[in-house]
Amino acid sequence: SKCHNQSSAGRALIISNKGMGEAGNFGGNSFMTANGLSAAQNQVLNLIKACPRPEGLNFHDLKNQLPHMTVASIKQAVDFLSNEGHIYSTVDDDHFKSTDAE
Amino acid sequence: LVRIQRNKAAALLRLAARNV
Repeated sequence: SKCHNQSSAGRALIISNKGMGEAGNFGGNSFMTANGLSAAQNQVLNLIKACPRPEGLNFHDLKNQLPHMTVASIKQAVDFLSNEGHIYSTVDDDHFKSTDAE
Repeated sequence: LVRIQRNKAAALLRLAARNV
């Protein structure tokens, strides 16, 4: 069963890579961190994780804290993280909270 | 809000599905 788990995790990674390729905007940023997210996705996730407000972090704050990223690439990262189940939207589609609270 | 609970539950399910 361990073997089966590994193969399904691998498949998920391949699918997500494909998704990013189709979406385009990542350019040379194919660097993957240990948890299978790109550096940009990880930054977005960490900021959302770090937000103490009950309604979560809103998109505007995210944009202000990631001045080197474009709105489109932040949106992409948010969409990806939300599809993977790492984050979810709260009061409206601009507020996000993390599911991976330790 | 029900919406938040539902989104959270859906997100946790997706996360769990990834980790199985």
